[in-house]
Amino acid sequence: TDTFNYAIYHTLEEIYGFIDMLVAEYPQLVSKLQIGNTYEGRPIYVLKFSTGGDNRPAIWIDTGIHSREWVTQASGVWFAKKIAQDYGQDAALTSILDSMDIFLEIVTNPDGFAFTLSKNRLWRKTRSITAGSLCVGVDPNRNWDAGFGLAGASSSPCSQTYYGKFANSEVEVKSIVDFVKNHGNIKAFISIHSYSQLLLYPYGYTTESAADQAELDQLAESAVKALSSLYGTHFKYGSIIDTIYQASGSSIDWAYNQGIKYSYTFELRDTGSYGFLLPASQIVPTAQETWLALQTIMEYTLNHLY
Amino acid sequence: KEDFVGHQVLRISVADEAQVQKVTELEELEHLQLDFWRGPAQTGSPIDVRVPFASLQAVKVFLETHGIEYTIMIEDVQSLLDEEQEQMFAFQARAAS
Repeated sequence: TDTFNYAIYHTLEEIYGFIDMLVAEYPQLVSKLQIGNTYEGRPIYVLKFSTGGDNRPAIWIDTGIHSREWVTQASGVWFAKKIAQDYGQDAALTSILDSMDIFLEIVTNPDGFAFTLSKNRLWRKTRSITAGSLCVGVDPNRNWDAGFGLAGASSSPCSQTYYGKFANSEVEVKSIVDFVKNHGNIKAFISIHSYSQLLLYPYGYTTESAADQAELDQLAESAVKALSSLYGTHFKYGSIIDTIYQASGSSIDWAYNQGIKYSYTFELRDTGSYGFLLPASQIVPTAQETWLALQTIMEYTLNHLY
Repeated sequence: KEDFVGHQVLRISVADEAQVQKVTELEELEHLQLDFWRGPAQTGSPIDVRVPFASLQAVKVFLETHGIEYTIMIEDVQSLLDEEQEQMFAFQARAAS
């Protein structure tokens, strides 16, 4: 993985091949878990970074739940290599991994991602078939059991924000829900999207403030400051509903309601006018700056276990 | 494979809540096949929407009629996609050799 090209976009097969290489190169630290199969039968893989212990407090990071947001899967690949190579080198990361595990799901919507590579680069949703509709797919970030079906998502199967027949109807979502519930000791849940340079925390489905709003806001401020320190990329931060719009059924609202206090959504670059079609030349800078914010959140979680 | 020739991405700047509402009305017109890359949010944050070629005229007339400002963020979506594809395949070709 030292010669893997992190500065271009890769296919699903290339990313899965990278994952296997990383596991082979760092067998003491990295393992590959399969948490389920997608609607179309593809395996859903999660990388586990662990230095031992049993069911340690852990951090969950996912990228690519919206398949067209390619810079997020590409950043996930970069994060995976960064974690593996920095353990034992970087003091901050080493102290995190000496006490906690990190779970990283790089391709969180494999069917959708495969579809962006083969048929429609701008596909966002899953690829499940909705009986009675010509339209395909559910928005996997409106399908979680937190304010499910409320305002901030659509009941129309043809909409980009269709929430699905019922909460967790999408196996890509249900697999994470089951994994997180079975693990029972996840302390931070970070879901990475693009674009519009935001760091968001609960809630999206209600104007009610999260019980830990002040702390989440303060940590978001620190994380955004760390991110901006590298290339000056400007991020805004705040609760989903205050910062962008009402969005129901989102993953971090569900995680927060599960008691996972440090639940955040990133919206990464584009800083210019490319949107989801961010040039590959910006993958590494985007991943590098985001990593500084992730480290801030992970270190804070380590120092404020609950 | 879905073709995006002639599709444009418009960056809409809404001045107030009334204009956000107007743009939200557009979102409901399914026949326009609009794809909101950044949906109507708080005033002050831009709205980015991909507009298929067939709907471009209607959408631009609608925005101009309601005095809603926009710029063309992406002139032709397909040309950006072609660049991206070329780069990916160039790498794969090198990797194969």
